[in-house]
Amino acid sequence: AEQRFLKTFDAIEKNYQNVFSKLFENGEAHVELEDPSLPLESPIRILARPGGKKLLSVAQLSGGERALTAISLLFAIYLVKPSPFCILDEVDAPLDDINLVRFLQLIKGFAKDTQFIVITHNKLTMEASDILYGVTMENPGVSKVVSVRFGGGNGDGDNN
Amino acid sequence: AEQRFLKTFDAIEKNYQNVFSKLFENGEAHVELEDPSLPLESPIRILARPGGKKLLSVAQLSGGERALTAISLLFAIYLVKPSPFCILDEVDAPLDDINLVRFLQLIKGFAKDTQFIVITHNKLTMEASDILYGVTMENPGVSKVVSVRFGGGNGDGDNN
Amino acid sequence: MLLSRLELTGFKSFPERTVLEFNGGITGVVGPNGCGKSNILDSIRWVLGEQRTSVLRSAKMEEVIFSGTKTLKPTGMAEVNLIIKNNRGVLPIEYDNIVITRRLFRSGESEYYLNKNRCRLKDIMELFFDTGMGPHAYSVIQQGMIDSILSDKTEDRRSLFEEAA
Amino acid sequence: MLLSRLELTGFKSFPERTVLEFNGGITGVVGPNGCGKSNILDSIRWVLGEQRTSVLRSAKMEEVIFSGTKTLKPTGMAEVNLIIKNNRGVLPIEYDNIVITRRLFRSGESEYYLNKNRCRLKDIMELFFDTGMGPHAYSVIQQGMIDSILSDKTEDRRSLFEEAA
Ligand SMILES: Nc1ncnc2c1ncn2[C@@H]1O[C@H](COP(=O)(O)OP(=O)(O)OP(=O)(O)O)[C@@H](O)[C@H]1O
Ligand SMILES: Nc1ncnc2c1ncn2[C@@H]1O[C@H](COP(=O)(O)OP(=O)(O)OP(=O)(O)O)[C@@H](O)[C@H]1O
Ligand SMILES: [Mg+2]
Ligand SMILES: [Mg+2]
Repeated sequence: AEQRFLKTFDAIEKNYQNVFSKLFENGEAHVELEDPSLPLESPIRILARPGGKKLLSVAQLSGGERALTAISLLFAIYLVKPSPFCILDEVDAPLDDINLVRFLQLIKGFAKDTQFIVITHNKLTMEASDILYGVTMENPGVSKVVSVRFGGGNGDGDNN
Repeated sequence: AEQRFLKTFDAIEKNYQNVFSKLFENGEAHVELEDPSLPLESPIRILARPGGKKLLSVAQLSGGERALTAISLLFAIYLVKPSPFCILDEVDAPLDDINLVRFLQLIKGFAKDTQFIVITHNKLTMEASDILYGVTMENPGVSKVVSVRFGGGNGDGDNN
Repeated sequence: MLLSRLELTGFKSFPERTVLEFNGGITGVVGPNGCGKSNILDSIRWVLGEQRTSVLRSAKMEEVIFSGTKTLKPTGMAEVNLIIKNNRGVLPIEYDNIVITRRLFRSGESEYYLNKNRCRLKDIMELFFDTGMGPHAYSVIQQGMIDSILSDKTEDRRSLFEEAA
Repeated sequence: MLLSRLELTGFKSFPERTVLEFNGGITGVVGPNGCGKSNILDSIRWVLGEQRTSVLRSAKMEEVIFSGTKTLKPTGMAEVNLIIKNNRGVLPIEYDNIVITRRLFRSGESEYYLNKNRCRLKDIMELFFDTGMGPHAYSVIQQGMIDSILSDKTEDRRSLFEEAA
């Protein structure tokens, strides 16, 4: 079990750097075991350095930087052990426009092999979606779903 | 000390309902001591019911509903013990457009007596501001502040 | 493996049977605060076997059953059906389409079905073992999970790695 | 009482002296992720006497001093000045304008000044006692604080009430 964990860990570590630099130009990120002699118990440390900045602790990163640091790790894990689908609930909330676009490009890259369901309030994310479901509560406390399509046609609900 | 706490607590409770219903039409909210006999130690419970819905636990509320529930409590406290200034860091992130407008109206009401500093990525919040500071990092790792004004003139940085 | 269709009846804020069809690409879910988007995510976790009520934002499992409004009575049961296309043979089962059904009654009784055959929760969880789709899936990222992944105070980061291994 | 001006030098991502003027209304602070907005909030908490490094997103207090970039050396000190108009006589001090200064050197030494007179941290904290503006202020709402206010696991909700009482 220890061997398998270490093998997976190393694969994730390799991918982490790749994915992180897609979101942070010239950035650098690593995961490491605080105690390599106890792989099944040791806490896992994250080291992340946005491009052009010095390496500081993850706590000192900004809200948006933290979101992208965590998202990069998740996608690094998907590369090692692909998940058939991925559901993201408003992970784009703390991102500025530029980071949002990079995040959406990352998703589109993965979307060839992974099915995404993305809950969002963000118009750019809506535009990146292939289909859109609008959820409403016209009757208080009762949810209702309508499908919303882009490019003409079914304009129920939002006209986004 | 117990008397003073209870007096404050009751005042906050009265205000909580008022502020909450400004953000949630027909909504209802209360704070109560789980153990009224130990006011200085008892945990404080929040009961919040968005308009038209049944009372459920705070955990079952949505992301945006939770944000507004907490914001209402904070403003209820300001009414009891006004703070000369109030700094909000991206509290508007989980709010949809309709709730954002209500939140901004609430802030403007308070802004007559309280000075607000609001950190945001949201254009509506920017428009509600009297002055706007743009923070940039053209030189990586080095922050720089420019002031941005609306209505023509100083168009440094964003044209929002 | 593809999520093909999701049906909710009596689950959280969905008293009436609600159907969502998915294709292979990116499906966006939008709507105002409190309209039910995260509840849809909860229903997917739940039908795949999630037993931790805190992950479902509930104190007890009964809280996932529609609890009524001013005009509607609470329902006696919550049911979620998830139809999955086994298009790459990822799942260890011979069918092309797999229907997973989970029901919870107010009495506390639960029922589970695989392709309409009654089974145990264990059977559903074993089906997804090793696909990353189990209830401990790292493939479902809820509101607030970013912070718990980065926090040194929770076990979430470690469980992501263990799930993948 | 009005915040009138804030000056940061060597504080977090602000190596050079940076000045922000405030008026009485709503001041918006905008910019891309990681540009320094929350650091400005941290500087206000810090100059008002915040001692909890975790609230300042740091492990040790030295981490609030500008730590350098590829092209700039770290600074040896962080200094923040906050100028407050005592326009309603809220503060128990006779001046119209109050200048609060806090400095931290890499050696670990700290200096505090009220209107350019050296004082102790205690003097600054006593000045704001009972105004809601102390370092435990409920008037500074950081990213992530909404959840801690609603959480049953933290003491944050109770401390809000105690601050107000
Ligand atoms: N068992 C239940 N019965 C009826 N309604 C419920 C039940 N559980 C939760 N709800 C309702 O569901 C609502 C929350 O839905 P949800 O979390 O899906 O919102 P959301 O669309 O994700 O919103 P946001 O954008 O703010 O995150 C709550 O207002 C709550 O009243
Ligand atoms: N002591 C320090 N020296 C230099 N840079 C620092 C120091 N402490 C923090 N930083 C930098 O400050 C940045 C974070 O700034 P801040 O949290 O203010 O961003 P923000 O504008 O609030 O962004 P967001 O919109 O994502 O929340 C980090 O990238 C970090 O590199
Ligand atoms: Mg939600
Ligand atoms: Mg920030």
